[in-house]
Amino acid sequence: MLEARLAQAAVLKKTLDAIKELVTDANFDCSDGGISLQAMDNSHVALVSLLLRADGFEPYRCDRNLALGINLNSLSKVLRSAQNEDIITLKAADDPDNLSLTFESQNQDRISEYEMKLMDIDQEHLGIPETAYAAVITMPAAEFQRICRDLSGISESVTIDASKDGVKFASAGDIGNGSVTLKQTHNPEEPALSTSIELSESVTLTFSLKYLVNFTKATPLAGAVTLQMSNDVPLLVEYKMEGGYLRYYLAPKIQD
Amino acid sequence: PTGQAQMTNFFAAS
Repeated sequence: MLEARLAQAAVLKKTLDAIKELVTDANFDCSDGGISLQAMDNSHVALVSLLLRADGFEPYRCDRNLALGINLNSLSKVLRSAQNEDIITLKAADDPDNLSLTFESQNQDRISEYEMKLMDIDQEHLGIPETAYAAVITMPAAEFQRICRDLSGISESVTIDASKDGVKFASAGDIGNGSVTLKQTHNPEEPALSTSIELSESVTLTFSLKYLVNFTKATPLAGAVTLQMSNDVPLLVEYKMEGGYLRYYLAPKIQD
Repeated sequence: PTGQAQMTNFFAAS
């Protein structure tokens, strides 16, 4: 059986908000290491990979591996009934038909109990190769969100150019063009506000802004975001949170 | 390759 108690409902609520528009149904794979999810988006050009490590729960118990097939929209509806500060407990039996969710207020004067039906999802599990990326850019998550949102007003796509001079986000569309260049900065008091660029070679790739804007729905989960790029492989956008991560992969657009 | 093929190739490479 699974029993996982999470001190802050907000983590799960924000995580769901960050993936539910890309993925409709997915298996939550539960093992003694924690709860993970891996799913392609409906158009098969983006992949979502979530890990909530066991040590992020207190307590966490999972006797044998379980795949909980969940409709993310349904889970999101149930989680709307949880306050951000509530303590959430997830429970499932071995070979479960239902997932049980309990929301307790901080002072335990209110306990809400929900049961959600599970579904059978036959999901291909893709291997994610260990990759040494040519460019690794870490920047404030809010800055990345702002850039994607602003440039999506200009064009459907953005070209990200990482070089030793900085990282340039550029879009061109019918109404004109625009770009934002970030230089490396170091803010020792607020590391999450720094921008760092690690480069083994310059990389220039173009991506659909629709997807990037969707990925930035994870902004409330982390202060910083890391973009990792190499030529001809999918971009990795990673939000690290306490007790896990949310990663998105996106295939580059092919240049004419 | 299309975006789909790029994803498939990359994730199948592991």
